[in-house]
Amino acid sequence: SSDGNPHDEL
Amino acid sequence: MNIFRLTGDLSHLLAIIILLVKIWKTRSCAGISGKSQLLFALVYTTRYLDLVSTYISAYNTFMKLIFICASYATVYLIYMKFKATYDHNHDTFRVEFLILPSFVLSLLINHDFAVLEILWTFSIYLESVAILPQLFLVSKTGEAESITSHYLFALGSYRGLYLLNWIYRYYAESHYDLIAIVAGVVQTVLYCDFFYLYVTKVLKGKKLQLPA
Repeated sequence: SSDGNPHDEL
Repeated sequence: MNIFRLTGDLSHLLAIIILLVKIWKTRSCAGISGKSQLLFALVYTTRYLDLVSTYISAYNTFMKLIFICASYATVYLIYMKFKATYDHNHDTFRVEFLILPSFVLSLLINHDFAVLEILWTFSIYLESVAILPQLFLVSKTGEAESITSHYLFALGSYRGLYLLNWIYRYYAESHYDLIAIVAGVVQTVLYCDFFYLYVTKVLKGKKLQLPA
């Protein structure tokens, strides 16, 4: 999903 | 980490290195839009503020630092060291038309109304259009050196490979980020015309020259 994730991409 | 994301990141890194080496070796930034490079420096600065708040991996931290440092080094070479060779007469794209709408949009459409999150969102929106001053410069002068074309190809490929990465992650990890995906599609589409010219001309050994 798109909620709560830290942005782990560059 | 999957193969699409890794090759995307490496393509991004390659683009940045190609540009730095080109400017350094030729002692000239002719044909390069300083405005696009300033926008990229702004993009990396606002996106990677999470370096101080969130640790993801050594790879992630290392790449972020490289992107920030390389973008500032590029801006320094263009606006300071090799300023005399900078093509400012042709680099006339109005960047406020990119920065302001990106910022307003990031206030309206974001995952969370928090400072770091809005700056991240702003950086995603701004990155999607940050190449426009460079493409505008190429269209104004009607041509680009081969090395500049290679730079643009590597930089454009990076977000295209990220699109594949997001498709992969959607199926493999049920992970998706609509803001990044929509902006990434826009970003990749902006390069399509250039990709066509690159494949039909530059790869066949011709200079990238636009029809008059």
